[in-house]
Amino acid sequence: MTTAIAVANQKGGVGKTTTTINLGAALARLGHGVLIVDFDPQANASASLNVRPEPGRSSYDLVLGHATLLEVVVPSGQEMLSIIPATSDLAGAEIELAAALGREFRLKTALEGVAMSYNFVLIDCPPSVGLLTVNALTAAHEVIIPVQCEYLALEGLGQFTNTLELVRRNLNRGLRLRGLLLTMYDRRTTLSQQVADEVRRHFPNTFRAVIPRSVRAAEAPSHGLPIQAYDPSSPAAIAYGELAEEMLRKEGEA
Amino acid sequence: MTTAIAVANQKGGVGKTTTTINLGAALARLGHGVLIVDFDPQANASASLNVRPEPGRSSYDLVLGHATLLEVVVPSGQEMLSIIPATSDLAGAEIELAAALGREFRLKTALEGVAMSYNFVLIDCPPSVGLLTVNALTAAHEVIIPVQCEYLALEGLGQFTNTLELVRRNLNRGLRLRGLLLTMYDRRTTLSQQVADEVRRHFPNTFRAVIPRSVRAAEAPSHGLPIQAYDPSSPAAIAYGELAEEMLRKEGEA
Ligand SMILES: Nc1ncnc2c1ncn2[C@@H]1O[C@H](COP(=O)(O)OP(=O)(O)OP(=O)(O)O)[C@@H](O)[C@H]1O
Ligand SMILES: Nc1ncnc2c1ncn2[C@@H]1O[C@H](COP(=O)(O)OP(=O)(O)OP(=O)(O)O)[C@@H](O)[C@H]1O
Ligand SMILES: [Mg+2]
Ligand SMILES: [Mg+2]
Repeated sequence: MTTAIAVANQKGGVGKTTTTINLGAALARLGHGVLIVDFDPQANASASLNVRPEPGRSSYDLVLGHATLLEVVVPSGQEMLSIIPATSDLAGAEIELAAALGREFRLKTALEGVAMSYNFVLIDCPPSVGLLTVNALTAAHEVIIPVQCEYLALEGLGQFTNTLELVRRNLNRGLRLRGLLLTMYDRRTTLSQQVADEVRRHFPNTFRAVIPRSVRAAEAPSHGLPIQAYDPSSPAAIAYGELAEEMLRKEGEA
Repeated sequence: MTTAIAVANQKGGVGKTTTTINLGAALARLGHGVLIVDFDPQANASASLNVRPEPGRSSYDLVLGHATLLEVVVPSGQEMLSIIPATSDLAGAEIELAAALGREFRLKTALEGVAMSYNFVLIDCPPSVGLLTVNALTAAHEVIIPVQCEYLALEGLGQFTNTLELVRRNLNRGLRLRGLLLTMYDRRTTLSQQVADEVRRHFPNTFRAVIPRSVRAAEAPSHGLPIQAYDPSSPAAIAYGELAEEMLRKEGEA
């Protein structure tokens, strides 16, 4: 049984890529098979693991039907963790797919073959609500929304959850909101505390695990490593481990 | 003579909105007439000034031709600073304009009437390279690219400058890169220093002014104020003042 999770939020810079990579790595370290799908034309998830796709072997080629799943999945350098890398071509997919039949279901169809091999598929989304994010939300069973502990990130949450509702009603009835994840929490500022309180008040299914702001998390991608491999004792590495355990506990309850 | 400047970068969370608001306010305090155009469906620039548009009077209505310039420009609460607010409807404009004639020139045409009343028009862009950002880059004389001093923000710069080149060649021959602005610089980390050095090495026209990471900058939007009004002595307020002066000096040289 594979659980496909979209990591999405229209607001930029809230920790979508960082969460995809580090939650993926934490689940893999607990023995679960994880596939990361880089579905952002910025290809930050691919860069974070120092993976550059072979020509014609990226997530763009997969959804346009130019390559098969087996051709695009590559190792990440971490055990139990594989990735389908992205290139900037993916920005073109929004336009190329706009008039295609079943344009919202391309990723869902393309990932159907993956069910047997992984426990989790994590899809990193771009900061928008265009066709790429809609494809990810349609392919996913669940969605995790990273929320930076700052005022502007709070502002846009209502808008984004409206979009989720539209996708659920029109494209993917089973889509569940797995939870909101508070990120870049800085306990030295009252702003972080205020935003965290506000988010928990409006969204009861906010994860207990909170990811602290930690420069080590921002350094890890430049070494092509998840935080657990770069600095396992850093506060962010520990927090992503707690998140993975919290998810698995809830999974058991589900 | 009005200078229209797009504040743009595909990477999310790098300080586009914060720069639009605070550079706008700094230029206004130096006596220049400034119009802010919120061209992001997240409407963060509007929220940062506590401005919510009347129904039918937003940047969406302007580019779709439902409202005139005079109907959509509203006061910001700051002297010499006005704004055209946004709503989430703007996300629909990407789809609605996709098949329209002259779809890339809608904002440029809509802003033509503004030339007589403002010295600067600053356009806040969403974190993407879709039709909204292309409209902003086509309407603008210049572009400012905020770059967060972190590794992942560095990764995507090459891709974004390629997009600028495409717009310059096909839609707006006169588009100039006014400069790259280093934001959220944290002098306690070597990461910030490394990224800043790297950006200056590749892009000679990086502004001398550097915006430091300062929680006061993140708090100001929740009060609906630019940083100069919220905390004029904060490092970020001083830095945006320096940026405004540096721009005006170069303007004199241009
Ligand atoms: N817990 C953390 N502590 C410190 N820095 C962090 C943390 N999480 C993420 N970052 C840094 O913050 C920046 C934004 O994070 P990231 O790129 O993961 O966000 P994103 O939502 O994927 O952005 P985009 O909207 O552009 O896709 C990056 O430079 C990243 O390294
Ligand atoms: N100099 C600074 N110091 C501290 N925080 C900052 C600074 N500049 C911006 N911020 C905060 O960082 C976050 C991202 O900034 P902002 O929203 O302006 O970026 P953006 O590029 O407009 O994001 P998006 O891609 O979503 O449009 C916001 O919460 C903002 O308040
Ligand atoms: Mg990302
Ligand atoms: Mg913004």
